[in-house]
Amino acid sequence: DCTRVRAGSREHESWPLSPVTPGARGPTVRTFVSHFEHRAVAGHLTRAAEPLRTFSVLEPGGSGGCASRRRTTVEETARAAGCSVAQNGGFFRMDTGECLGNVVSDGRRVSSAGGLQNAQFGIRRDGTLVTGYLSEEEVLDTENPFVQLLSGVVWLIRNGSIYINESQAAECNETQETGSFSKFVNVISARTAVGHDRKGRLVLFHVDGQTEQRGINLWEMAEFLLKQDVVNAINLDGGGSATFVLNGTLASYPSDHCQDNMWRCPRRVSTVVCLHEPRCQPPDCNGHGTCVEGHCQCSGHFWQGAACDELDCGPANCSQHGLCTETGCHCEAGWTGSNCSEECPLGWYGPGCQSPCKCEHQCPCDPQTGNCSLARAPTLTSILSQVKQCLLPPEATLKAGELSLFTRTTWLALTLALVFLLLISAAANVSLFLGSRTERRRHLDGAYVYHPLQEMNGELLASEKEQLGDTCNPFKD
Amino acid sequence: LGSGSSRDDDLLLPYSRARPRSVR
Repeated sequence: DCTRVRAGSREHESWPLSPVTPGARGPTVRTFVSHFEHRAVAGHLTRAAEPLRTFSVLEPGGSGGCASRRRTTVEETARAAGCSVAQNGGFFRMDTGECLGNVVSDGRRVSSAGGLQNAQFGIRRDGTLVTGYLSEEEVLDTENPFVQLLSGVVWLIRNGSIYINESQAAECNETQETGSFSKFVNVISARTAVGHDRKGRLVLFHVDGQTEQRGINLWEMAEFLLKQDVVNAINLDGGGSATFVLNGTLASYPSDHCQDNMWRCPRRVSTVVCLHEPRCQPPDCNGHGTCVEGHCQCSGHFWQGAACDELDCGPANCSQHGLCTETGCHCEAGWTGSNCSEECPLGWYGPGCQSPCKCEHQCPCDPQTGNCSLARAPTLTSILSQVKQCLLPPEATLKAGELSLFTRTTWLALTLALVFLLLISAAANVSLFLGSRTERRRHLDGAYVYHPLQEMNGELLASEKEQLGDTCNPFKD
Repeated sequence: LGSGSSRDDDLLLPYSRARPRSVR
């Protein structure tokens, strides 16, 4: 009788990505034997920094395990994935192996609960840790999608407070036969949980036990986690599923019996929670690099950034004449050079100046389009020669041989004409010179007269007349 | 380590198996 919540937002806590504590290395595993109401209980508490890069939800036996409803021991799944610490994860149908609830594994959406309300724990792409209840819409969000997500039953701690009563109301317990849900909460057994602490570190919890004989109930688990500074946590599968694996080897005491009931055997379970070496985000460095100790080493010279997803062709950024690609600047038509800062050489055009101009007389063309117009020439002479050669109308242009012949004759004729003119003008000048000399001689031998200009030009001024009166006229008539 | 398969005999289920929850 549980309703599916398809849209809208439900009660959950989002804990933003925390700054990395310098020097934080791999997960820290603490082993304990604690007393709960005179019961000695053994278990492990594991903390891991940078959960976005070190925590994964794994399908049983690897990718595709849920689709094929596989059940695999935690050891097997953990070993294959290289987990340094691993525990059983979400709930599953024992008879069919179906993965129950929401599952997102390393960015792959594996299965959806369709909005059924159970406790969720996940990490979004930006590193936000999400704990609590989610609508189907929130699970399927694509803006900041979940990269890891799994479902449990009972939200143990919400924002530093025990949240078990509220969970019982939220997770459809009232529809069950008498008390099965509340028995699930209050019975002692082997338990596991996942959550995070105030420093944003992921916390895995596990205790050994056996239903109704050993172990702890959910209230005791919540109290223990609160004392360990856990802020949000959900309860995962327990009982015979509770399994703790260290470096691929079983490191806990499962409660299921083997076929020979003298011994205890780890159960083949469904999803697994795994702590591993820091992975790159995304693990494949967007296909442009290799992941080395959790850091992407980008391939090529131009992929940059923590995820090798940024192209960088240098500060010039292709001089605004090209596009930065993984092989460098891809220049627009008409431009070339490592930074697309050079125009095409004369006679070439197009993208990367790969195409030769196809104009007559090897005339240059437009570097972008290849049109046979006056392209930009670098020097005056080459412009002039280009203008002469490339602007003559087609009918005027002769064949190369004719043209040179034509030029030579013309020049010759022109030169002769100029020489002839020069001679004539020289002769004329000489004769004029000689002519004028004899004339002057004749002219100079005879008397000559001076006329002061004043007289020539009208009446003498009074002062000048007086002057003239008392002095003899210095001039002869 | 060849520990063999378990009997799945320590069951701790939040919802009873008697009747699968019918979804409205």
